[in-house]
Amino acid sequence: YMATPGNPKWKRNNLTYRILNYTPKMRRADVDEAVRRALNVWSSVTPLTFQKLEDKEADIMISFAYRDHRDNSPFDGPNGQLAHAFQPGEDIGGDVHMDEEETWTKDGRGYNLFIVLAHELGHSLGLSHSNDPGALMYPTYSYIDPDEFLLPQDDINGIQSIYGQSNAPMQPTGPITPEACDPNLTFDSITTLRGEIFFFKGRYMLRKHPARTEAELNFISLFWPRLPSGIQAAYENIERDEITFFKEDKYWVVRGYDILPGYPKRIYHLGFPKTVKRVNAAYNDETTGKTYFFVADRYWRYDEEKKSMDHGYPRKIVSDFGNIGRVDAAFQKDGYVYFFHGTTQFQFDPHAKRIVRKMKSTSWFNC
Amino acid sequence: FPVAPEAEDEEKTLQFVESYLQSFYDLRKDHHPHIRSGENPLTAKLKEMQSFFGLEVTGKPDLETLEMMKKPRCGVTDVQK
Repeated sequence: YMATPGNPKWKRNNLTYRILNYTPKMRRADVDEAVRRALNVWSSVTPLTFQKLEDKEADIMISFAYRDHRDNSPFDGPNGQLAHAFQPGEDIGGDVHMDEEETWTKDGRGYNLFIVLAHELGHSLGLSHSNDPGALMYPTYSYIDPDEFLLPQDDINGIQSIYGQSNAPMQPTGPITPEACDPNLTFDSITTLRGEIFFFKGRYMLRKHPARTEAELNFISLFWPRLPSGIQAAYENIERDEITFFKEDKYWVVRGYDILPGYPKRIYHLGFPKTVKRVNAAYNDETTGKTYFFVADRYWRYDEEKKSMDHGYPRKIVSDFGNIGRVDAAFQKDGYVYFFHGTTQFQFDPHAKRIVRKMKSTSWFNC
Repeated sequence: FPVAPEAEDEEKTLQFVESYLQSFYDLRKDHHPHIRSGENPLTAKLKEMQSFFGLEVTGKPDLETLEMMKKPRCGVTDVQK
């Protein structure tokens, strides 16, 4: 994170704000709600409070503006610059200007007003841009479902370096951006995808292309804005060019960027008993067309042709895969199966039916 | 002679890069690219932008750099004036 040089900050913690005008692209009540939630992002981690004023001059004046709006920083029309804000201070200090020509929404279409406002209010409170790609104060826009939004730890550290911690008994913490070579890195799920390998963690995915040394960090929402974060299992059906994602008792089937119609479905549709509440990991064996689902200490085998679970399952993982413990994530590549348990990775040879190698979870990132 | 398409593209790309660096990296409008002494200010600012975004610091408007510049973003600068 970066505090604004000169460390401008508000001298009081109880600040005022006012919405000067509204965009015709959203219901007024939705704009009010977006503003309220965006302010709450910062008040929930600091001693700051925000009171709404209907008239009079407020500390933070929020408005929608068009092109040259006489602040020496004209907007540029749709896309490009979405909004800007001014550091704490008198008059224009603290004010937020949103580019009226953007497509403002309360969901994943166009630009989500809540996300952009929360970012701009960071500037109004004294923060500059962060170079942590997962931070709210990162300069470029990326969609996050407002209902899933958690202020990243980088932003919490930044704003608390200016105003101190919140008065709440429990100090809130936030998600930390995964780093490919963090030795403690664990994964929620992993899948191959058209020759690449995608490692999922929280809102993020690390994308590893065989021809590139570096893994690329992106938000899951970059490819699939309607998928939730925290994907718990994922596998690729190469023959059908489909990826199946699992979270809790639901699953989505995706081809390219598109979620196929009719999804999400409940996992019981695949043949799981109602006692199963979530899938920990999954992989598809390209040679046999069988998919393996790992749940706690057991696993099921699913026939992709018949679209049903094979008889004689579930079986104990330890009986057929050895001592790999509970499986966080799994994928198959070049005939081997890779199982991940915490920061440990096991390479399994399905022909020899045994573990042939044990590595760090980050072995794919050329650390 | 009509400008060859790629030269025209190149000109447009250079203008786009200049405009981005002026907006967000405090590149002076009157920067003199032919100053003998020292590095070309545009190249220096381009390296600053690439370093901020964790891109390979080439000083050239390569594909990844242009992709990052085209992303919708906040209008506040990335460096402090």
